[in-house]
Amino acid sequence: TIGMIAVDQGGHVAAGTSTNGLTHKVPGRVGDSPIVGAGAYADSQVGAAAATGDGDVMMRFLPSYLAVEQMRSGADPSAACKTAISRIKRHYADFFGAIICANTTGHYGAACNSVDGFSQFFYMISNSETDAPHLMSVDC
Amino acid sequence: QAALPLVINTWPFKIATDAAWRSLQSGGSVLDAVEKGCTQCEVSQCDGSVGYGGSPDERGETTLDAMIMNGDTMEVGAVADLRRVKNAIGVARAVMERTSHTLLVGESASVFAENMGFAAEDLTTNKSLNIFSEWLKGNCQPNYRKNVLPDPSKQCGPYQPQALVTDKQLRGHANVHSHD
Repeated sequence: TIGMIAVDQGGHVAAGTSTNGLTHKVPGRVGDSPIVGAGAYADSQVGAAAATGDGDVMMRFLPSYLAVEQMRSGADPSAACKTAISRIKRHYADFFGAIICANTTGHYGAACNSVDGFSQFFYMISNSETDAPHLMSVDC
Repeated sequence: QAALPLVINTWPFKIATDAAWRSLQSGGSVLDAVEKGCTQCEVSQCDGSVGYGGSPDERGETTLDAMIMNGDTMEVGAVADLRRVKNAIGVARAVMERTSHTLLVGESASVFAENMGFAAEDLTTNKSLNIFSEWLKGNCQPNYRKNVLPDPSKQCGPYQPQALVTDKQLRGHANVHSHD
């Protein structure tokens, strides 16, 4: 799955997702990616977020919407991402998932939940400083 | 860390970031950037979890989900369980720009896509066929069914509801190779 956020110099924000979902799913199953507020959410007054992982669990908590609302309340992107992950973790301690967050000033962050085989989450950024894709990571 | 414009995406999909970044640099909108970035991942089948030929379902079919959101207008276009069409994010944008709806699903979403000019193609590849056949050979494991007979943790279907419903909490099978 890919979740992506773009912010331009005017603070215009868009977000998107694309996926083929979980392998061996029951036919008809849909994950969080196409669900607004779950797979991604964007509001040019604030910023955007995009989630990835086990969509069956994550879509129950609208983590992208929550992260954007956290940023609206003043949280920095990293803290907003962590809150969204923590909210899910309260109910599903061993869920597999991660989220990226960015605000309209160009600050960004990410968070993930540590499970077996997944202790660090990698994501990509490109901005006017890097002027090219740059690999980033966050410890879960 | 604060610098605009900005493109950020999940997972180390460099080609997607690059495509989105180039779109922005060439004067494209943020929507164009997101569409170009996600489309590049669909074409390149990023990590097997995006685009055609990955994550076959219980019947061996690959279906696609995608969504795009405009943070200025709060317009959204999304498709789910999309069949036979490779450019899912493109269809999602068409839902946003060519309907007043938000989400189209399944066979009807595919018909909409075809009517909007998207090509209908088989999303199956040798790789996805191989993943599917290995799953069948392995007694359909891992398996997302529960409270059905025969026991889905040991056998393939077809399945029937189990008379006695258990409270057994099953762990998900999502991981770095199979995710949303």
